[in-house]
Amino acid sequence: QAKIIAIANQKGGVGKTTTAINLATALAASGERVLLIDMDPQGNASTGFGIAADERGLGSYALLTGEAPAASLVLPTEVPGLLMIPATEDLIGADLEFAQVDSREHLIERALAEPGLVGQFGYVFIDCPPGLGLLTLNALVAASSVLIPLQCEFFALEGISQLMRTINLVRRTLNPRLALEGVVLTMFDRRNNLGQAVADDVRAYFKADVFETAIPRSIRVTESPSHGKPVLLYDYRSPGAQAYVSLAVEFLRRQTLP
Amino acid sequence: QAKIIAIANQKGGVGKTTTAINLATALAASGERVLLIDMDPQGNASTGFGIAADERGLGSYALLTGEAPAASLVLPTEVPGLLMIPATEDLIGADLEFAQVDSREHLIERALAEPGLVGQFGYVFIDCPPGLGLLTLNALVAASSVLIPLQCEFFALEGISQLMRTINLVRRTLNPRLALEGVVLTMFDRRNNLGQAVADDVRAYFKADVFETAIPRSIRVTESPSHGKPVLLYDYRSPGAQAYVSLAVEFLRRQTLP
Ligand SMILES: Nc1ncnc2c1ncn2[C@@H]1O[C@H](COP(=O)(O)OP(=O)(O)OP(=O)(O)O)[C@@H](O)[C@H]1O
Ligand SMILES: Nc1ncnc2c1ncn2[C@@H]1O[C@H](COP(=O)(O)OP(=O)(O)OP(=O)(O)O)[C@@H](O)[C@H]1O
Ligand SMILES: [Mg+2]
Ligand SMILES: [Mg+2]
Repeated sequence: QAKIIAIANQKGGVGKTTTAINLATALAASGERVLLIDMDPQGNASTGFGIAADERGLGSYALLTGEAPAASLVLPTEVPGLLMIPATEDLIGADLEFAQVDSREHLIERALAEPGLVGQFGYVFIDCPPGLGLLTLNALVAASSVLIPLQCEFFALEGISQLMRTINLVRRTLNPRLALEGVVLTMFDRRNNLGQAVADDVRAYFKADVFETAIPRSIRVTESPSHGKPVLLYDYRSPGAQAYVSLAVEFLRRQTLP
Repeated sequence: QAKIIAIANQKGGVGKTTTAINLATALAASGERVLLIDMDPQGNASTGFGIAADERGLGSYALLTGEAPAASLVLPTEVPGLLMIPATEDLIGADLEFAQVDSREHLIERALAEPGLVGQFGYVFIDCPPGLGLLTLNALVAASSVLIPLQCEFFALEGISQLMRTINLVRRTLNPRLALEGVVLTMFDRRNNLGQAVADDVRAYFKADVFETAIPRSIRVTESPSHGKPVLLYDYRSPGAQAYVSLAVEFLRRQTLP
């Protein structure tokens, strides 16, 4: 049975999409069957795989409306073993559009409950938009765990307690099984004191929940989406790509921990 | 009569808050009377001025509820001439909470129409959260222009057409006077080809609407919020601070253009 993992953090620009793309790719490259769902109206994860806006089909918006079976929304990517449900611009304004719908927080959960879909995969990742709106809430309700990319900067650190309160609220009221998959330090720059200080703070607060692998700030990571490729395909030897490979190794090791 | 300017971009982490804090500070330092409204549930602009979470009063949430006169929400900052309406955590979930309210997009506009408030200022800036939710929509309706911070990276560039479509939609349906104040290039790194290529693309597309002043990536900018100070107060000589000073000068010059 697949594990569904939301990649979430309300702070913008902390590396949610970059982590979704590259962790999913590294896991698929190691033989896992992975589905990546892009729930961000910006559609960055879809762009990061070079899927043009007019080739996305109904996309993840149809998970909210239920207008088509979820399995029909799934598209291949150029990474063997990695499939995707891309995002379309229909998602813009979805928060307001579905605010008055019954069980508005359970729409994705219900769509993914379709027999035979999720079971084909080992892991299903959901890339969330910034903010704590209805799309992120839906992902937290559908998921069995949440992975938190955390940029090593002050504003990003500030927001972590707000995020944890929201996760705890979702666990208490909407999804009792929601666990913390872990915290991944992103855009980490060893040369910069603030980055080091933030990293130390995070490790002290989250202890073993912080992945040992930190993702360094790496120019090849920034460049790869403009080539429509994950950094693992764009420049496998770059520090960013190698960090995502070791993150995937560590992620898999953690799945078998007691 | 004050000019109300929304600082908006749905892409996360592009420098909206950093630009709001430092442009407002530089303008106040040059003698303008400025009000900064923090409409982001994360409250980063409020934190950036060292306003503790329990010292924020009712905050900008009360602009949505109308429960108190807007003037009573205004607090001083340590920058002479710069006042603020801070953000509180009540803003979390505001999109859903106000989705069914009449004139849900006009709540801030109505609050700021209070006689005697906005007229005391030369400029009122509204720092928006990431996304194109109800809070950002409210800011675009209340504003007479929108300032767009644009990070010189691929994903940020991708989202610009979506943002412009939303701005045009707001102009056509909700706020006919909404103009483009301009685009500010942020985290610009002259040494990196992609950054330069993105900047060239943006200048070709937006032409004179792009401010000549680009904000360089600067470590002192990243550090300043952890000291609860704008970078202009934290390290006036740093490249980031100086860039915001020249941005303010250019901003004022543009106000008198035909
Ligand atoms: N390790 C890294 N090194 C360098 N740049 C990075 C790294 N990780 C992410 N970036 C860049 O930082 C920017 C923000 O990253 P990304 O878009 O993945 O964040 P996000 O959290 O998904 O943003 P949003 O909140 O808008 O969804 C992107 O331009 C991305 O290319
Ligand atoms: N010129 C700069 N040089 C270095 N770091 C910067 C610069 N501008 C902003 N930053 C840092 O980048 C991060 C994102 O900036 P900021 O929080 O202002 O963006 P934002 O668009 O307001 O984010 P959000 O979408 O979450 O509201 C912050 O940690 C900030 O300190
Ligand atoms: Mg993203
Ligand atoms: Mg901000």
